[in-house]
Amino acid sequence: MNIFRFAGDMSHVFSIIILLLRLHVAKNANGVSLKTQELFLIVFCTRYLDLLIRFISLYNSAMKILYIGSTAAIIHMIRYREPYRSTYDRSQDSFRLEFALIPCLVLAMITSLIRGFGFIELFWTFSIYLEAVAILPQLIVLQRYSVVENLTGHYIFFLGAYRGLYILNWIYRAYTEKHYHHDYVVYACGFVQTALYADFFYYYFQSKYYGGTFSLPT
Amino acid sequence: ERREGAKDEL
Repeated sequence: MNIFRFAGDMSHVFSIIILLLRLHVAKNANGVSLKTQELFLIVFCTRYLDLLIRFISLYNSAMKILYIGSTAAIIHMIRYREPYRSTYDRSQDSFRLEFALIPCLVLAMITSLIRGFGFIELFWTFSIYLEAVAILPQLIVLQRYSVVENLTGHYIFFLGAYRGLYILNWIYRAYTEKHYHHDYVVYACGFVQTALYADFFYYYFQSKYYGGTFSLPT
Repeated sequence: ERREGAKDEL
């Protein structure tokens, strides 16, 4: 465990706390994408299947359970609990999940076939591909609302920071671990995912620097 | 912590 990885994980936890706080404080689900949360839940459930077969560390297991549990709780709130259910605007969150799920599954099957992976690795690879695009529905919703609420903006910022820090973590590990296993699929997806946040970061920092409302160009 | 590249990450 290095400082970049730990900071990345904490940034991820922090983003989830901010989203929960945002729902609680604003008492609505305006501008929050349920589709992104559902994609993240699928990502976590498929990636952490190894919870059932092997133990890495207490830290790893606890974080995995925390990610699955908190994301499931957010989905439950938006889907079934008031005032979130009635304020969630389904028509703005129109991303079709199958457009992300099917290509990722096909890619994961091809990758697994080439690498001779088993069942658990197939789902692990699927989750790597899916995580890269899981933020897309949320970015689309933001684009439609145009003006970005502070807390929603911070949520996406910390989620993006988590991915950026993971890239630094890989660089650090590549230099410091003698037999570090390079996984180029993971690297490629990590870069794609971070790149998706680049545009958001640009406007986020611009709004922080100049003050005033944070809005995205339409 | 067992080390296995990206698989021991989150």
